[in-house]
Amino acid sequence: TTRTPEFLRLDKNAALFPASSAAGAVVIGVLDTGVWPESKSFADTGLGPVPSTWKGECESGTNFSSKLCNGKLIGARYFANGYEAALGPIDESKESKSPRDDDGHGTHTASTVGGSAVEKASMLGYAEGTARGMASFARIAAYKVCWLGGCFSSDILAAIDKAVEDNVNVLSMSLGGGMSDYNRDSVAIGAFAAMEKGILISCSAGNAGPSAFSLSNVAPWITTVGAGTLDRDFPAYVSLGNGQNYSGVSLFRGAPLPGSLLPFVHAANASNSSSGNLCMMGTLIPEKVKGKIVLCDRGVNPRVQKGENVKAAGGLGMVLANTAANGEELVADAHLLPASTVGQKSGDAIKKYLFSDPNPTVTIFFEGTKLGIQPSPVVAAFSSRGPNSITPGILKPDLIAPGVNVLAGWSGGVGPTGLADDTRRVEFNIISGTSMSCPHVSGLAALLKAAHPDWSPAAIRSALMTTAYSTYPNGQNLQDLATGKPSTPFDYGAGHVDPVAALDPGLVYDLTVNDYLDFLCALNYTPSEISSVARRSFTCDAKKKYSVTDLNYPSFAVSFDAVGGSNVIKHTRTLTNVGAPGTYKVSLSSDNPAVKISVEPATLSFTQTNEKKPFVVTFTAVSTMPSNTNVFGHLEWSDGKHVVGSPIGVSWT
Amino acid sequence: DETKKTTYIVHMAKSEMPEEFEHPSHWYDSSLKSVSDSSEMLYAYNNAIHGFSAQLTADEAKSLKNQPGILAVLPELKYELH
Repeated sequence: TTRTPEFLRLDKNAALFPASSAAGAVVIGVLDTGVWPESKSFADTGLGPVPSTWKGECESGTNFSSKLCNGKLIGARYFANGYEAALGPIDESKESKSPRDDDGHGTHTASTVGGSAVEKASMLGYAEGTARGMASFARIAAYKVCWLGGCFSSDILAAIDKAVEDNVNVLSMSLGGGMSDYNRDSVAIGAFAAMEKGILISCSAGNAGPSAFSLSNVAPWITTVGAGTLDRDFPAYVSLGNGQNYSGVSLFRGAPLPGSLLPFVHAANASNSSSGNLCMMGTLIPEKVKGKIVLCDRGVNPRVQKGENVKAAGGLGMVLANTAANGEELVADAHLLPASTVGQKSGDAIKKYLFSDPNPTVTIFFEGTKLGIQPSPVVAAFSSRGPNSITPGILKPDLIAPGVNVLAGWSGGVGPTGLADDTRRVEFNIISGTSMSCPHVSGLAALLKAAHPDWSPAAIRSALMTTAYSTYPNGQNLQDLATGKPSTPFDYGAGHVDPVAALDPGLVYDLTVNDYLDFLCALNYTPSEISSVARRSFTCDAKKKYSVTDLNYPSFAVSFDAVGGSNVIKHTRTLTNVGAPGTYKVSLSSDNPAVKISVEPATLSFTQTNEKKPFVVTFTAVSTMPSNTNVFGHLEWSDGKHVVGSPIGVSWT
Repeated sequence: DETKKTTYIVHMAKSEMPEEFEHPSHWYDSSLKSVSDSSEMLYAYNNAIHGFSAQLTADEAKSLKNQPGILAVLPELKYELH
């Protein structure tokens, strides 16, 4: 990526992070669409010998030789048995039966997580700079599990199975399924086994936002990552015949539009379909579109496909208008024709002009790359949101990281839009999704692992979460792109990742396998359900009282019953000192007096490293609130130097 | 269609593996063969779960679920990129 190292303050604080020798000992496994090994992001210049613990392989197959791996890309495997069993033999003229990435997604995530530095990287001139992964000295192992027809759970489990055997240290999975209980979710089950081996598993939260309860990958042993914006934009102004200008974004590169204003038409008025506004394939009437710029609404079909359809119908350009589902979120695309994406408000204003002027005209001005956009980060509208529908007592997502308009490596087998008709080839592409934010956190976790090899996956996640920030320097909460209003912990979890602060968190909320077993007991899992998840005979102690509120998680999700029940809920936590001796004092804040929060004890003194101190947080509902009411707060321990923060989400259900 | 086979992931309780089997994969294979002559194992898992995946008819899956040592027989799920 060309901007996130600066945005995350990695570049200016490089000296604080482990040397290349330590970072080179960390292996990050990426489960995705495979890898394009020829990408400069996988050059191994300056890297030492492969870690002696590594047991992985570089498998050969269609268009892929085992010799393509090197000191950076140390493993590449593919898993297609489940895919072929479901959909028949792979058509090798369409996709490679090998670790070769024909899609681009896997190369993008793998280079984001740990790509080597590549100078003067750009996508068609946009976002130019030195591209590098978050852990640029770490090793990468690609496990191809996603194919043209999807990613099948039998293949995903097989890849996790191998990755554990290969001895990866971090697993990055930018994929998800529906909302299944943990004992039916292969990602959750495989992740449990990996966690048990000391592997940190980072997964994307999903792109089903801004709807509530839209998260995937919510098992507490998984780090769940939502997406935020960078301070970078790619403006493309829509200039109307009435003299009004509206700002949008675009990654279009090609022959510019004529300097003069062009005829402008709403797709709904140039279509043979009742949903003509969406510019679906074959719905635009060429006679009504030819030589014009067409306004299409976002939604249903891929954004770049709308542009392709306008172009196919003879249109000269496209204005793509967000609807309520996306609000003011501006996701840039490398359209095949001159096009600009505008927010809902601008889109509405442009439509008003289109419907009121008998001869509407328009043109688009492309302004390239702009940095320093504020406010940033902003929670992406598409980023999936809490509350957690599987276990309301665990607050998810855990945190957010850059996931909008991210530049990273790309497959040489496909154009930047991924469309079959896109014959352009790029070394880097700019795309968006929680798929992009997940590998940021995976790479940063690898950096922490290199700096603190003895930390457990839970300790690393805790460090990332308790040092994350949820406000701008002016004290306002991070904004939500879907609404333009302040966001909440159900949108950003603990906040936006701050890797420099995470290096020295002071205290961590640690967790062991036994803690997770107790958690499963608290969920009333049967012995066979526990065994399915944890691969062992384990019977919950009938005499022991298990509670989700006792899981030593770095955040707090509290559920009150709106129609009765207890108005007092206690959460128990234990902090472990990973810094110097010190005395930490607690502070609390809440956005609503309906819940009284207290902590006992209010001061914790640590005299040595790894010392543990418990505390209890009591949440008291002062008044009964209607169902679906949410109250948010923040709990912070500080010794004056470190701030160990936790988000609080209180719901009435 | 009763003969239609789809993929299932079979979770097994390793602690219940009969002593006659030297390796879990032999036990998995025997369990599969006990319900289906024609099904072949897609994967035998060693680390992520104790068990295997295979294509089975609904009846075969139901029958397998009742075998000793079987914890769960779960239909395959499709995941998607984010």
